[in-house]
Amino acid sequence: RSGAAPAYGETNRAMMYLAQYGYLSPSVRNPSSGHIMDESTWKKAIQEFQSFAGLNSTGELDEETVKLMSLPRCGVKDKVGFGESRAKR
Amino acid sequence: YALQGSRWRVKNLTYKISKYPSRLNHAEVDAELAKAFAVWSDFTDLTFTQKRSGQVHIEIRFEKGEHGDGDPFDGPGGTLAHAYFPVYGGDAHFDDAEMWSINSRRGTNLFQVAAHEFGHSLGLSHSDVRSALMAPFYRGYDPAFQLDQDDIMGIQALYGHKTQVDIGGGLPNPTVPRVTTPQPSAEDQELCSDSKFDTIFNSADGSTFVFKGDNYWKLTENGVAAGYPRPISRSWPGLPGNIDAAFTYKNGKTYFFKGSKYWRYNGQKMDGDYPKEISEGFTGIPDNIDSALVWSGNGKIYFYKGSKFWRFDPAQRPPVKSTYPKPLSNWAGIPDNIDAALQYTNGYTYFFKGGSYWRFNDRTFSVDTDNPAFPRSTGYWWLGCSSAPRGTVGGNARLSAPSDEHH
Repeated sequence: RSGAAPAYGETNRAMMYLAQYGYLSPSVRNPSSGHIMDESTWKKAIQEFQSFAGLNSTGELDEETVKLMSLPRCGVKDKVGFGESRAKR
Repeated sequence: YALQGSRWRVKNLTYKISKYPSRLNHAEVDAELAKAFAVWSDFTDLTFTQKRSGQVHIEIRFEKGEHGDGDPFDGPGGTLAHAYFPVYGGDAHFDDAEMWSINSRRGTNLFQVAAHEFGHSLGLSHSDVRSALMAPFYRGYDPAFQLDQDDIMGIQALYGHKTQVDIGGGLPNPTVPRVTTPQPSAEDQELCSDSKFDTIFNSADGSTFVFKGDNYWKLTENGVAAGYPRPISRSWPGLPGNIDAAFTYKNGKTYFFKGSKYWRYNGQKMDGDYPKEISEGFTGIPDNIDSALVWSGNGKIYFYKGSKFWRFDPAQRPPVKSTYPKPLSNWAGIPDNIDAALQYTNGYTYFFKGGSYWRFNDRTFSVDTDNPAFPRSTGYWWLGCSSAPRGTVGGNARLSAPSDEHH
């Protein structure tokens, strides 16, 4: 059970971050609702952020990823409009 | 770059600063925000006018915490600012809890963050190019700030190139067509009798030069400038003749290649101890290349030799991936063994071979279709040779003003 519940602190902050910038559903940020999500969604969201930020797409909340999430940045979502279908040439 | 999907239908936009930051002088903020808008008007025909009151396109506010749009700020660090895309109104909000600074390494640079947010107000989403202004992360104070090629392509995809004469201090940029006073043109017998040349490139100030043997010509809107050819060595001291390839990179430096060597010039001044070995400065690129260009599609450097091409990305390690070389036939419709190539100041990419040339369509990734079709006669369209055929090389010529390819 404890494994299932999101570990508070780092993981929770990362979840809020990924939801704020368009990598996870905004409902994740709703403090009044518990949010269970399957592993693949969580992993994919981390990989997408890592790919966008130029990190190795490990899908793991590793130290480099956590560090980048703490950098000052713009409040606009990363994934919006055509950004979602960003196709590499 | 990524486009959000909306843009302004008008190019003359107005803005007002409804709420100033609590710790900065209002006049200084006015100046910094005007500079931030100028970042975008330097490369487009957009204009920005500050108003003190009334209806405007873009409203700017410095706020703390919850400020009425359901997207509260979070105090120092974290989120610095956010802005709304044109379809949502275009307004820009800045977190007044930040230590906003001007021309200082301390605090958060107001100009850079504002220029980024105004990119959103104009319709740009975040870019995944780390060096781009529209990347989401604040990179710290950059006294030598310049827009990345990626940002320029994004804003010009929305609002086109800059066409008006730039009265202000706009940055020189080889991809921006410059309205220059027309120079007298002259037909050059040598080039008109044999329009094959060694290389063609733009200099950092947007001039276009053709190299052939020991001589060079400067091109005008309608052909070659009067008073040419001139010896290459007179204008580029230390540079030999019979150059293989040349291009100007976004750092404003021009690179020349011959055999196994290359030279770097800043304008027409050698930029250090050259020549150097290509294998040293452009690891992964072979000697004796046919041509090179900075491709308008992604701002990367491409080298062509025989039936192959290589992509060189200075920001990557290694700069040439192991998947290269690739067959030149990937550039659909471009023949092997080309003589020269360039990204012209109109933003298009051109390839030259013998007396013919092809215009490349970056979106279809193939030779452009037009009437007359490509290949066309280089002499007629680029060198002002009225006697050369206008139409498709070997095809019939349709009478019209020569060399409107330049437009």
